[in-house]
Order: sequence, then structure tokens, then C-alpha cells
Amino acid sequence: MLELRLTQAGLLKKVLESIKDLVTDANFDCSATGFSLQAMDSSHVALVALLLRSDGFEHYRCDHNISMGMNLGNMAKMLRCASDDDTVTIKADDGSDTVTFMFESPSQDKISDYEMKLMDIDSEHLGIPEAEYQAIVRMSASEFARICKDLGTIGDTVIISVTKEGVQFSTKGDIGTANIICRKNTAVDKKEEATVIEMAEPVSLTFASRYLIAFTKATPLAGQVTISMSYDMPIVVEYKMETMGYMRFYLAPKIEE
Amino acid sequence: QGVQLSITEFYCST
Repeated sequence: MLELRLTQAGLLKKVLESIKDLVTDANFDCSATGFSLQAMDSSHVALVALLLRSDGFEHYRCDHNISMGMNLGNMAKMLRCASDDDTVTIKADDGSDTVTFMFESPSQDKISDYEMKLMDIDSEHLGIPEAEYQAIVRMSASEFARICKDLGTIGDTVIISVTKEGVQFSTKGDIGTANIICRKNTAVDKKEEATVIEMAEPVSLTFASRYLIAFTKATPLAGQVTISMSYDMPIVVEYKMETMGYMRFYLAPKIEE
Repeated sequence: QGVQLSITEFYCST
């Protein structure tokens, strides 16, 4: 028996909207730790790791570890039927091939049930070791989204270079080149506008812009984004959800031919 | 513009 109650359906809606275009089908794993998902995109270039911690739920009952295969597009369709301030309850009986999403309006005057078919997904689970990254940048999530979108219109790849002074995003395309430097800056009006750099070594890596753009669909989840890079390692783009957990995107770099 | 590496080249199956 599984029963998870979350007061803000809006959060789950945002989570689904941020990954449904990157990953078609995925297993949601439910354990004492929380409600989690790990999935690669179809070309195995990017990986999504989501954790919604059990203590972030209003009610969390998971009798034993269970894995539920879901089509994320269909799940997103069902969640779009909930209002952001509805309470959502996710329910599944042991051995059942369906999951139920129940939405309750804040005044309890509207209660809806959506039952969705589960699917068998044979997915590969990767072990991601805890790593010390050579460079970590924390910056405004909306600024990062803007940069990825702007550079994506000019070139297919983005070079991200971190130095002590700042982070530089560069691209090159048929029409020309573009460079954006975001300097380290903590003297800001709003905490989320700060650009903080922790760096052991300068790092410069090249990534496909379309994946970075896809990751920024998670921007509504957090004010800041954390970008972690090391040479010869996938970049990690993380959106931390206050009290709830995180959405992490891993992207393998491109290398010179 | 470069060779795209795969995520499975970095992380192993568990």
C-alpha cells in the first residue's frame, strides 16, 4: 500500500512539466527516503534524478519499496487537471497495475480521482557516486534559462568556462558568435540573484545547447540553480526545492574529434 | 562540433 499526500499539487505539476519532454517513460521509486526517479533520455546523453523527500509530504505511507512505471506525458496530462493549490494524494495498492491521483480543492468542495495505468519499464539504474567538483556555480535560475535560450538561437553547443572571477557561456554558429560573462556577485537586492563561485580549478567544458535548454524547464522549481563541473565528467544542473528535495540533470560533455 | 559522449561512459549500472 502506497499513499502520499502533498498539499501543493503545483509542485508536482512543475516537476512533471520539467522532465516530460526529456524522458518519455520512467519508474518512480517509492521508499522510506522518498519518492524518486532516475531516468536517461532516449539517446543516453542526459540523466534526470529527482528526489521528493518523504518528510516533505504531509502524509507518507510506503509499506515496502515499490517501483511504478509511468508514462510521464500521461502523468503530466492528469496532473494538469489539478489546480496548483489543490492537495494531491498518490495511491497504489500492492500488486495493482494502476495508480490513482486524487485532487482536493483547498475548501474541500471539489474532489477528483484520476486513475492511470502503470507500465512495465525495463530501465537501467546508474550508480552516481558523490563527487567533489572542481567548480560550482550558484546563480539565478531564470538568468541561466535566459542565457541558454539566447545562446541556443545562435549555436548548437555552449562552452561553459568557470574561473575565480565568473562564469562564461560562449557559442558559435553560422551567423556568428556570442559570449556572456556572469561575474561573481553577492551584493544583490534579492538572494536569488546572487552569483556565487566555488572553484578549486578553472574548468571549461562543451555541451549541447538543446539539453541545457531542456533542463531549464525546471526553472519554476527554484530561484537559484547550482551548476557543478569537473573535467571529463558530466555537468550537474541542480534545482533545489525548499524542504522537498531536488531535481538534478546530468549531461555528458562533447569532446574534440 | 565535437563528439557527444554518453552518460553511460561515466556511470555504471547498479
